[in-house]
Amino acid sequence: TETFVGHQVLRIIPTSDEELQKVQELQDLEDLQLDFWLEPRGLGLPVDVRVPFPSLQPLKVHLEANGISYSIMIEDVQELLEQEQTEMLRSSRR
Amino acid sequence: GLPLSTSTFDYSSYHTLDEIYNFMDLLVAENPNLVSKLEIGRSTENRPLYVLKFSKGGSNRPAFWIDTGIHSREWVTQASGVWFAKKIVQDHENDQVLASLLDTMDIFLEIVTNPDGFAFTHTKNRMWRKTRSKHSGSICVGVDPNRNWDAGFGGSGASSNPCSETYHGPYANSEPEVKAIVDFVKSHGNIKAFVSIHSYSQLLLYPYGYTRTPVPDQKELHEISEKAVAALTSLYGTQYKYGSIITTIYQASGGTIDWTYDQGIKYSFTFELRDTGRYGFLLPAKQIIPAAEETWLALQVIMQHTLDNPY
Repeated sequence: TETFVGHQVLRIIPTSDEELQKVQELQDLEDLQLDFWLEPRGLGLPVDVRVPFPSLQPLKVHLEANGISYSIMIEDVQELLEQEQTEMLRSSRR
Repeated sequence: GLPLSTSTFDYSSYHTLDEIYNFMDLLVAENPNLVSKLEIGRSTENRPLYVLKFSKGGSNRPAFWIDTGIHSREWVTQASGVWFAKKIVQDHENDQVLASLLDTMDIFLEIVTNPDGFAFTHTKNRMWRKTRSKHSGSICVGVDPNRNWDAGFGGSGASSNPCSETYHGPYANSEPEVKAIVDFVKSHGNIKAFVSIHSYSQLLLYPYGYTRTPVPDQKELHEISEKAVAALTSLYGTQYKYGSIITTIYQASGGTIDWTYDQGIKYSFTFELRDTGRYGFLLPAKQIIPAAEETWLALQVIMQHTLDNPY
Protein backbone atom coordinates (compact mmCIF):
# COMPACT_ATOMS: atom_id res chain seq x y z
CA THR A 1 0.00 0.00 0.00
CA GLU A 2 1.30 3.38 -1.00
CA THR A 3 1.92 5.73 1.90
CA PHE A 4 1.86 9.50 1.82
CA VAL A 5 4.10 10.33 4.74
CA GLY A 6 5.12 13.97 4.66
CA HIS A 7 3.01 14.76 1.61
CA GLN A 8 1.35 18.13 1.88
CA VAL A 9 -1.51 19.68 -0.04
CA LEU A 10 -0.75 23.28 -0.89
CA ARG A 11 -3.35 25.82 -1.88
CA ILE A 12 -2.24 28.45 -4.34
CA ILE A 13 -4.50 31.29 -5.45
CA PRO A 14 -3.08 33.00 -8.54
CA THR A 15 -3.70 36.72 -8.46
CA SER A 16 -2.20 37.77 -11.79
CA ASP A 17 -1.91 36.34 -15.27
CA GLU A 18 1.80 35.88 -14.68
CA GLU A 19 1.19 33.85 -11.53
CA LEU A 20 -1.46 31.79 -13.27
CA GLN A 21 0.97 31.07 -16.09
CA LYS A 22 3.66 29.99 -13.61
CA VAL A 23 1.23 27.69 -11.80
CA GLN A 24 0.08 26.18 -15.09
CA GLU A 25 3.70 25.48 -15.96
CA LEU A 26 4.03 23.41 -12.80
CA GLN A 27 1.78 20.81 -14.43
CA ASP A 28 4.54 20.06 -16.92
CA LEU A 29 7.21 19.43 -14.28
CA GLU A 30 6.84 15.65 -14.18
CA ASP A 31 9.89 15.18 -11.95
CA LEU A 32 8.08 16.79 -9.02
CA GLN A 33 5.24 14.23 -9.28
CA LEU A 34 2.66 16.81 -8.34
CA ASP A 35 -0.94 15.68 -8.04
CA PHE A 36 -3.32 18.50 -8.91
CA TRP A 37 -6.48 18.07 -6.87
CA LEU A 38 -7.81 21.30 -8.31
CA GLU A 39 -6.23 22.34 -11.58
CA PRO A 40 -5.49 25.97 -12.43
CA ARG A 41 -8.78 27.50 -13.55
CA GLY A 42 -8.37 31.25 -13.46
CA LEU A 43 -7.44 34.27 -11.43
CA GLY A 44 -8.60 34.16 -7.82
CA LEU A 45 -9.57 30.50 -8.05
CA PRO A 46 -7.74 28.05 -5.82
CA VAL A 47 -5.28 25.50 -7.14
CA ASP A 48 -4.80 22.56 -4.74
CA VAL A 49 -1.80 20.37 -5.28
CA ARG A 50 -0.58 17.32 -3.38
CA VAL A 51 3.18 17.49 -3.12
CA PRO A 52 5.29 14.42 -2.29
CA PHE A 53 7.75 15.03 0.55
CA PRO A 54 10.90 15.12 -1.64
CA SER A 55 9.33 17.78 -3.87
CA LEU A 56 8.15 20.05 -1.07
CA GLN A 57 11.33 22.04 -0.63
CA PRO A 58 12.04 22.62 -4.33
CA LEU A 59 8.42 23.55 -5.00
CA LYS A 60 8.19 25.99 -2.12
CA VAL A 61 11.48 27.58 -3.16
CA HIS A 62 10.20 27.85 -6.73
CA LEU A 63 6.94 29.47 -5.62
CA GLU A 64 8.64 31.90 -3.27
CA ALA A 65 11.25 32.80 -5.91
CA ASN A 66 8.41 33.74 -8.24
CA GLY A 67 6.55 35.67 -5.56
CA ILE A 68 3.62 33.27 -5.55
CA SER A 69 2.00 32.93 -2.16
CA TYR A 70 0.53 29.67 -0.95
CA SER A 71 -0.99 28.14 2.15
CA ILE A 72 -0.78 24.63 3.52
CA MET A 73 -4.18 23.01 3.18
CA ILE A 74 -3.16 19.61 4.53
CA GLU A 75 -0.06 19.43 6.69
CA ASP A 76 0.45 15.67 6.42
CA VAL A 77 -1.71 13.59 4.08
CA GLN A 78 -0.73 10.32 5.77
CA GLU A 79 -1.93 11.57 9.14
CA LEU A 80 -5.40 12.22 7.70
CA LEU A 81 -5.41 8.82 5.99
CA GLU A 82 -4.59 7.11 9.27
CA GLN A 83 -7.43 8.94 10.99
CA GLU A 84 -9.72 7.83 8.17
CA GLN A 85 -8.64 4.20 8.59
CA THR A 86 -9.07 4.34 12.36
CA GLU A 87 -12.61 5.68 11.93
CA MET A 88 -13.47 2.96 9.41
CA LEU A 89 -12.17 0.30 11.79
CA ARG A 90 -14.12 1.78 14.67
CA SER A 91 -17.28 1.83 12.57
CA SER A 92 -16.93 -1.79 11.44
CA ARG A 93 -16.32 -2.93 15.06
CA ARG A 94 -19.42 -1.05 16.13
CA GLY B 1 -18.62 -8.52 10.06
CA LEU B 2 -21.08 -7.31 7.40
CA PRO B 3 -24.31 -5.71 8.66
CA LEU B 4 -27.42 -7.87 8.43
CA SER B 5 -29.77 -4.98 7.75
CA THR B 6 -29.64 -1.55 6.14
CA SER B 7 -30.91 -0.20 9.47
CA THR B 8 -27.66 -1.15 11.20
CA PHE B 9 -25.45 0.04 8.35
CA ASP B 10 -23.25 2.96 9.41
CA TYR B 11 -24.04 5.76 6.95
CA SER B 12 -21.60 8.09 8.66
CA SER B 13 -18.60 5.97 7.81
CA TYR B 14 -16.69 5.14 4.65
CA HIS B 15 -17.03 1.57 3.40
CA THR B 16 -15.20 -0.87 1.18
CA LEU B 17 -16.56 -2.12 -2.14
CA ASP B 18 -17.67 -5.41 -0.59
CA GLU B 19 -19.54 -3.58 2.14
CA ILE B 20 -21.30 -1.33 -0.36
CA TYR B 21 -22.20 -4.28 -2.61
CA ASN B 22 -23.51 -6.10 0.49
CA PHE B 23 -25.55 -2.98 1.37
CA MET B 24 -27.15 -3.08 -2.09
CA ASP B 25 -28.12 -6.72 -1.67
CA LEU B 26 -29.66 -5.99 1.72
CA LEU B 27 -31.61 -3.04 0.34
CA VAL B 28 -32.99 -5.15 -2.50
CA ALA B 29 -33.88 -8.01 -0.14
CA GLU B 30 -35.65 -5.66 2.27
CA ASN B 31 -37.60 -3.83 -0.45
CA PRO B 32 -38.34 -6.32 -3.22
CA ASN B 33 -41.32 -4.33 -4.49
CA LEU B 34 -39.36 -1.14 -4.93
CA VAL B 35 -35.67 -1.90 -5.46
CA SER B 36 -33.91 -4.19 -7.85
CA LYS B 37 -30.28 -4.55 -8.79
CA LEU B 38 -29.18 -4.59 -12.43
CA GLU B 39 -25.78 -5.61 -13.66
CA ILE B 40 -25.09 -3.33 -16.62
CA GLY B 41 -21.64 -4.65 -17.43
CA ARG B 42 -18.25 -5.62 -16.06
CA SER B 43 -15.24 -3.48 -15.28
CA THR B 44 -11.75 -3.90 -16.72
CA GLU B 45 -10.91 -6.21 -13.81
CA ASN B 46 -14.21 -8.06 -14.27
CA ARG B 47 -16.05 -6.57 -11.31
CA PRO B 48 -19.82 -6.28 -11.78
CA LEU B 49 -21.18 -2.81 -12.53
CA TYR B 50 -24.35 -2.58 -10.49
CA VAL B 51 -27.20 -0.11 -10.83
CA LEU B 52 -30.04 0.07 -8.32
CA LYS B 53 -33.44 0.53 -9.90
CA PHE B 54 -36.20 2.11 -7.84
CA SER B 55 -39.52 1.50 -9.50
CA LYS B 56 -43.17 1.15 -8.61
CA GLY B 57 -43.80 -0.85 -11.76
CA GLY B 58 -44.59 -0.26 -15.41
CA SER B 59 -42.28 -0.79 -18.29
CA ASN B 60 -39.70 1.56 -19.70
CA ARG B 61 -40.96 4.49 -17.69
CA PRO B 62 -39.16 7.80 -17.99
CA ALA B 63 -36.22 7.72 -15.66
CA PHE B 64 -33.97 9.81 -13.44
CA TRP B 65 -30.33 8.69 -13.35
CA ILE B 66 -27.81 9.40 -10.57
CA ASP B 67 -24.23 8.14 -10.49
CA THR B 68 -21.55 8.52 -7.87
CA GLY B 69 -17.93 7.49 -7.67
CA ILE B 70 -16.75 7.68 -11.28
CA HIS B 71 -13.57 9.20 -9.81
CA SER B 72 -12.64 6.60 -7.26
CA ARG B 73 -10.83 8.75 -4.71
CA GLU B 74 -13.87 11.00 -4.24
CA TRP B 75 -15.08 8.83 -1.38
CA VAL B 76 -17.77 11.19 -0.15
CA THR B 77 -19.62 10.58 -3.42
CA GLN B 78 -19.97 6.80 -3.07
CA ALA B 79 -20.90 7.33 0.58
CA SER B 80 -23.55 9.85 -0.47
CA GLY B 81 -24.85 7.38 -3.04
CA VAL B 82 -25.41 4.83 -0.29
CA TRP B 83 -27.24 7.43 1.77
CA PHE B 84 -29.41 8.44 -1.24
CA ALA B 85 -30.40 4.79 -1.77
CA LYS B 86 -31.57 4.44 1.80
CA LYS B 87 -33.27 7.84 1.67
CA ILE B 88 -35.29 6.85 -1.39
CA VAL B 89 -36.49 3.71 0.35
CA GLN B 90 -37.32 5.53 3.58
CA ASP B 91 -39.13 8.47 1.96
CA HIS B 92 -40.73 7.03 -1.14
CA GLU B 93 -44.20 7.15 0.35
CA ASN B 94 -44.06 10.19 2.61
CA ASP B 95 -41.94 12.66 0.72
CA GLN B 96 -44.13 14.50 -1.76
CA VAL B 97 -41.49 15.03 -4.45
CA LEU B 98 -40.19 11.49 -4.31
CA ALA B 99 -43.63 9.92 -4.14
CA SER B 100 -44.88 11.84 -7.17
CA LEU B 101 -41.69 11.16 -9.08
CA LEU B 102 -41.93 7.43 -8.46
CA ASP B 103 -45.59 7.46 -9.49
CA THR B 104 -44.51 8.15 -13.04
CA MET B 105 -40.77 7.67 -13.25
CA ASP B 106 -38.04 5.23 -12.21
CA ILE B 107 -34.80 6.17 -10.51
CA PHE B 108 -31.51 4.52 -11.44
CA LEU B 109 -28.60 4.89 -9.03
CA GLU B 110 -25.08 3.66 -9.76
CA ILE B 111 -23.25 3.98 -6.45
CA VAL B 112 -19.80 2.76 -7.46
CA THR B 113 -19.33 3.71 -11.09
CA ASN B 114 -15.63 2.86 -11.07
CA PRO B 115 -15.31 -0.22 -8.84
CA ASP B 116 -11.76 -1.16 -9.91
CA GLY B 117 -10.50 2.28 -9.00
CA PHE B 118 -12.48 2.25 -5.77
CA ALA B 119 -11.09 -1.13 -4.70
CA PHE B 120 -7.62 0.19 -5.56
CA THR B 121 -8.12 3.22 -3.30
CA HIS B 122 -8.90 0.85 -0.44
CA THR B 123 -6.03 -1.55 -0.99
CA LYS B 124 -3.13 0.13 -2.76
CA ASN B 125 -3.41 3.85 -3.30
CA ARG B 126 -5.99 6.07 -1.61
CA MET B 127 -5.30 8.79 -4.16
CA TRP B 128 -6.26 6.77 -7.25
CA ARG B 129 -8.69 8.60 -9.52
CA LYS B 130 -8.85 6.74 -12.85
CA THR B 131 -9.95 3.34 -14.09
CA ARG B 132 -7.48 0.43 -14.04
CA SER B 133 -7.10 -0.31 -17.73
CA LYS B 134 -3.66 -1.02 -19.16
CA HIS B 135 -2.17 0.58 -22.26
CA SER B 136 0.33 -1.02 -24.54
CA GLY B 137 3.56 0.93 -24.73
CA SER B 138 3.04 2.68 -21.41
CA ILE B 139 3.81 1.75 -17.84
CA CYS B 140 0.98 3.99 -16.69
CA VAL B 141 -2.44 2.60 -15.88
CA GLY B 142 -5.95 3.93 -16.15
CA VAL B 143 -8.11 6.40 -18.01
CA ASP B 144 -10.00 9.36 -16.64
CA PRO B 145 -13.55 8.07 -17.13
CA ASN B 146 -14.83 11.64 -17.18
CA ARG B 147 -12.83 12.35 -20.34
CA ASN B 148 -13.70 9.10 -22.13
CA TRP B 149 -17.19 9.92 -23.44
CA ASP B 150 -17.96 10.60 -27.07
CA ALA B 151 -18.48 14.34 -26.68
CA GLY B 152 -15.64 16.39 -28.08
CA PHE B 153 -13.51 13.34 -27.30
CA GLY B 154 -9.77 14.01 -27.41
CA GLY B 155 -10.19 17.78 -27.55
CA SER B 156 -8.81 20.46 -25.27
CA GLY B 157 -9.16 19.82 -21.56
CA ALA B 158 -8.11 16.18 -21.70
CA SER B 159 -4.68 14.64 -21.97
CA SER B 160 -3.31 12.21 -24.53
CA ASN B 161 -0.62 11.14 -22.06
CA PRO B 162 -1.50 7.81 -20.38
CA CYS B 163 0.39 8.96 -17.28
CA SER B 164 -1.80 12.03 -16.84
CA GLU B 165 -4.70 12.07 -14.38
CA THR B 166 -6.89 13.39 -17.22
CA TYR B 167 -5.87 10.83 -19.87
CA HIS B 168 -8.82 10.49 -22.23
CA GLY B 169 -8.06 6.92 -23.25
CA PRO B 170 -7.26 5.42 -26.64
CA TYR B 171 -10.76 6.02 -28.05
CA ALA B 172 -14.19 7.12 -26.87
CA ASN B 173 -15.93 4.54 -24.66
CA SER B 174 -12.74 2.51 -24.38
CA GLU B 175 -13.46 2.03 -20.67
CA PRO B 176 -16.04 -0.67 -19.96
CA GLU B 177 -17.30 1.41 -17.03
CA VAL B 178 -18.23 4.17 -19.50
CA LYS B 179 -19.39 1.86 -22.30
CA ALA B 180 -21.77 0.09 -19.92
CA ILE B 181 -23.58 3.34 -19.13
CA VAL B 182 -23.58 4.40 -22.78
CA ASP B 183 -25.20 1.10 -23.78
CA PHE B 184 -27.66 1.28 -20.92
CA VAL B 185 -28.72 4.86 -21.66
CA LYS B 186 -29.13 4.11 -25.37
CA SER B 187 -31.05 0.90 -24.87
CA HIS B 188 -33.29 2.45 -22.22
CA GLY B 189 -34.03 5.42 -24.43
CA ASN B 190 -36.25 7.20 -21.95
CA ILE B 191 -33.91 8.75 -19.39
CA LYS B 192 -35.02 12.33 -18.76
CA ALA B 193 -32.51 13.53 -16.20
CA PHE B 194 -28.92 12.51 -15.61
CA VAL B 195 -26.93 13.63 -12.58
CA SER B 196 -23.29 12.67 -12.17
CA ILE B 197 -21.77 13.36 -8.78
CA HIS B 198 -18.16 14.32 -8.07
CA SER B 199 -16.24 16.08 -5.32
CA TYR B 200 -14.92 18.58 -4.17
CA SER B 201 -15.31 22.19 -5.22
CA GLN B 202 -18.90 23.01 -4.35
CA LEU B 203 -20.32 23.44 -7.82
CA LEU B 204 -23.44 22.56 -9.73
CA LEU B 205 -22.68 22.41 -13.41
CA TYR B 206 -24.50 21.86 -16.67
CA PRO B 207 -23.18 21.32 -20.24
CA TYR B 208 -21.05 22.12 -22.08
CA GLY B 209 -17.48 21.46 -21.06
CA TYR B 210 -16.01 20.82 -24.48
CA THR B 211 -17.25 23.92 -26.25
CA ARG B 212 -18.03 27.52 -25.41
CA THR B 213 -21.22 27.30 -27.45
CA PRO B 214 -24.04 27.54 -24.92
CA VAL B 215 -26.53 24.70 -24.86
CA PRO B 216 -29.96 25.57 -26.32
CA ASP B 217 -31.51 25.03 -22.88
CA GLN B 218 -28.97 27.19 -21.05
CA LYS B 219 -31.53 29.59 -19.56
CA GLU B 220 -33.67 26.80 -18.14
CA LEU B 221 -30.70 24.82 -16.82
CA HIS B 222 -29.31 27.96 -15.22
CA GLU B 223 -32.60 28.68 -13.49
CA ILE B 224 -32.87 25.12 -12.19
CA SER B 225 -29.29 25.34 -10.92
CA GLU B 226 -30.04 28.57 -9.10
CA LYS B 227 -33.03 26.99 -7.34
CA ALA B 228 -31.18 23.76 -6.60
CA VAL B 229 -28.22 25.60 -5.10
CA ALA B 230 -30.52 27.78 -2.99
CA ALA B 231 -32.14 24.63 -1.59
CA LEU B 232 -28.75 23.05 -0.92
CA THR B 233 -27.41 26.14 0.82
CA SER B 234 -30.53 26.49 2.96
CA LEU B 235 -29.57 23.51 5.12
CA TYR B 236 -26.04 24.22 6.34
CA GLY B 237 -25.06 27.39 4.50
CA THR B 238 -22.68 25.58 2.14
CA GLN B 239 -21.87 27.99 -0.69
CA TYR B 240 -22.05 26.64 -4.23
CA LYS B 241 -21.33 28.25 -7.57
CA TYR B 242 -23.22 27.16 -10.66
CA GLY B 243 -23.04 27.51 -14.41
CA SER B 244 -21.81 25.67 -17.46
CA ILE B 245 -18.70 23.53 -17.05
CA ILE B 246 -16.53 25.56 -19.42
CA THR B 247 -17.45 28.94 -17.95
CA THR B 248 -17.39 27.83 -14.31
CA ILE B 249 -14.37 25.55 -14.07
CA TYR B 250 -12.45 24.92 -17.25
CA GLN B 251 -12.62 23.36 -20.67
CA ALA B 252 -13.00 19.61 -20.34
CA SER B 253 -13.66 17.38 -23.32
CA GLY B 254 -15.14 13.88 -23.31
CA GLY B 255 -17.21 14.55 -20.18
CA THR B 256 -20.20 12.56 -19.00
CA ILE B 257 -22.97 15.12 -19.07
CA ASP B 258 -21.92 16.65 -22.37
CA TRP B 259 -22.55 13.25 -23.89
CA THR B 260 -25.86 12.72 -22.10
CA TYR B 261 -27.07 16.18 -23.12
CA ASP B 262 -26.12 15.48 -26.74
CA GLN B 263 -28.12 12.25 -26.46
CA GLY B 264 -31.19 14.35 -25.76
CA ILE B 265 -31.20 14.18 -21.96
CA LYS B 266 -32.01 17.81 -21.33
CA TYR B 267 -31.67 17.76 -17.56
CA SER B 268 -27.99 16.80 -17.39
CA PHE B 269 -26.09 18.05 -14.38
CA THR B 270 -22.94 17.35 -12.46
CA PHE B 271 -22.24 18.18 -8.83
CA GLU B 272 -18.95 18.84 -7.12
CA LEU B 273 -19.69 18.18 -3.46
CA ARG B 274 -18.12 19.94 -0.49
CA ASP B 275 -15.46 20.93 0.69
CA THR B 276 -13.52 24.01 -0.21
CA GLY B 277 -10.11 24.43 1.24
CA ARG B 278 -9.83 22.07 4.18
CA TYR B 279 -9.77 18.39 3.35
CA GLY B 280 -10.29 17.98 -0.39
CA PHE B 281 -10.70 14.28 -1.20
CA LEU B 282 -10.08 13.41 2.45
CA LEU B 283 -13.34 14.79 3.78
CA PRO B 284 -13.83 13.40 7.31
CA ALA B 285 -16.54 10.75 7.57
CA LYS B 286 -18.59 12.89 9.95
CA GLN B 287 -19.35 15.14 6.99
CA ILE B 288 -20.84 12.38 4.84
CA ILE B 289 -24.39 12.76 6.10
CA PRO B 290 -24.47 16.57 6.01
CA ALA B 291 -23.03 16.47 2.48
CA ALA B 292 -25.60 13.92 1.36
CA GLU B 293 -28.48 15.74 3.08
CA GLU B 294 -27.75 19.07 1.45
CA THR B 295 -27.16 17.46 -1.94
CA TRP B 296 -30.46 15.62 -1.63
CA LEU B 297 -32.29 18.94 -1.36
CA ALA B 298 -30.75 20.06 -4.63
CA LEU B 299 -31.54 16.71 -6.25
CA GLN B 300 -35.15 17.11 -5.20
CA VAL B 301 -35.36 20.45 -7.00
CA ILE B 302 -34.07 18.80 -10.17
CA MET B 303 -36.47 15.89 -9.67
CA GLN B 304 -39.44 18.21 -9.22
CA HIS B 305 -38.52 20.24 -12.29
CA THR B 306 -38.07 17.09 -14.38
CA LEU B 307 -41.47 15.89 -13.24
CA ASP B 308 -43.20 19.21 -13.91
CA ASN B 309 -41.65 19.71 -17.32
CA PRO B 310 -42.03 16.54 -19.36
CA TYR B 311 -40.48 16.59 -22.81
